[in-house]
Amino acid sequence: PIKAMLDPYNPTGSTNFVNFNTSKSIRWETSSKLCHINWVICDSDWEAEFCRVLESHDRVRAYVKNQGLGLEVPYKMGSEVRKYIPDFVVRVDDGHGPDDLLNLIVEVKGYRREDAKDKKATMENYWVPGVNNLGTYGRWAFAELC
Amino acid sequence: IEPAVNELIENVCMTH
Repeated sequence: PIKAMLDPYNPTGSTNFVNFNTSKSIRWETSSKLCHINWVICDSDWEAEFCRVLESHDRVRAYVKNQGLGLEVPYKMGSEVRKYIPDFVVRVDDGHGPDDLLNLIVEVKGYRREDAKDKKATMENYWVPGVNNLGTYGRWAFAELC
Repeated sequence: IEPAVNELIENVCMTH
């Protein structure tokens, strides 16, 4: 089975340590009930709208924008090694109860570039099965919102 | 975006 290789120095990241400066003006002030970080800095208006919908969705228990969090996925485009930084992690109660939430990685796409299919394939074929096979980081899934 | 997000979450909830 495919298994994820964790960062040996820092295998588990935390929203606890996220702090950064930005000059971007599109931002969403998060609900403290659902997000540990007080702002989502948005790359597009769609992301702010996505936050609004997440906060009103009855299955969502927590979410975070993956910025300054260190969640990175190495992938290959042709022979070139690149890093994919997914947009959001959303913790969803999908019927397994509050102690076994689904960690859903969401990519919010304004438009789909050529590398999108390589990122999606890497997440679906390697990263998600790899992390799920570890068994120690809960259940994970990936979805692309086009 | 709202129906799309609902659909997305319902779909992953059904398949996982």
